[in-house]
Amino acid sequence: MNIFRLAGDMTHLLSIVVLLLKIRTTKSCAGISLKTQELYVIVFITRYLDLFTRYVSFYNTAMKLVFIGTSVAIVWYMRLHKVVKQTYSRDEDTFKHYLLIPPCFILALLIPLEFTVTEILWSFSIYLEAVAILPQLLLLQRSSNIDNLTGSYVFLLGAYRALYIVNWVYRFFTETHKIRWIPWISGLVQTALYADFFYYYIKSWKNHEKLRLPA
Amino acid sequence: PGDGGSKDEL
Repeated sequence: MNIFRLAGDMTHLLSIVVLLLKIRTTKSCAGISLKTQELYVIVFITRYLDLFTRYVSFYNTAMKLVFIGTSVAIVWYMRLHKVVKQTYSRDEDTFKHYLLIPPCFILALLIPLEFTVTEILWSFSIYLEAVAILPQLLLLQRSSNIDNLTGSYVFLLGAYRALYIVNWVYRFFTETHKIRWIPWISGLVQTALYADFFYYYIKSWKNHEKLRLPA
Repeated sequence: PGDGGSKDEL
């Protein structure tokens, strides 16, 4: 475990804490894409299939359980909680997220890490995570005003994978000396998708103005 | 299994 990966995991955890905080304190999920959250449930479940078969460390197991648990809880809040579900921006959250699943699955069949079910699903989850933020970014462009917690959530979510890229560079030079095409290229694509959001987020933060993405 | 080091990451 290196500092970059720990920082990445903590940033990822913080993003989820911020989202849960927003939903629980404001009893609202306005501006949050349910489709992105549903994709994350698929990402975590398909990535952590080895949760009960392979023990890496307490930290690893605990974090996997937290990520699966919180992502399911968020979808539950947005779909079933009597108050929160009424605040879901259903009309703006229109990205056809199910269209993302077949290409990622086909890509996982074509370029799996290994040709076994768990590795194909692991590759699928890596590819799907790279594009899972798209519905959320589209929704942000449509949101007239993005509240601070939602903006922070997306920023932290983008920052976590950027920290993972630093972790991969660090591990390449200090440990593995091995190229890992699947996570690296997916991670770069994933982080690149946040590029314009990062630009407008940092600009709004520096100018102390409300975050707005150009449509 | 798989490429070195990826399976201890989240």
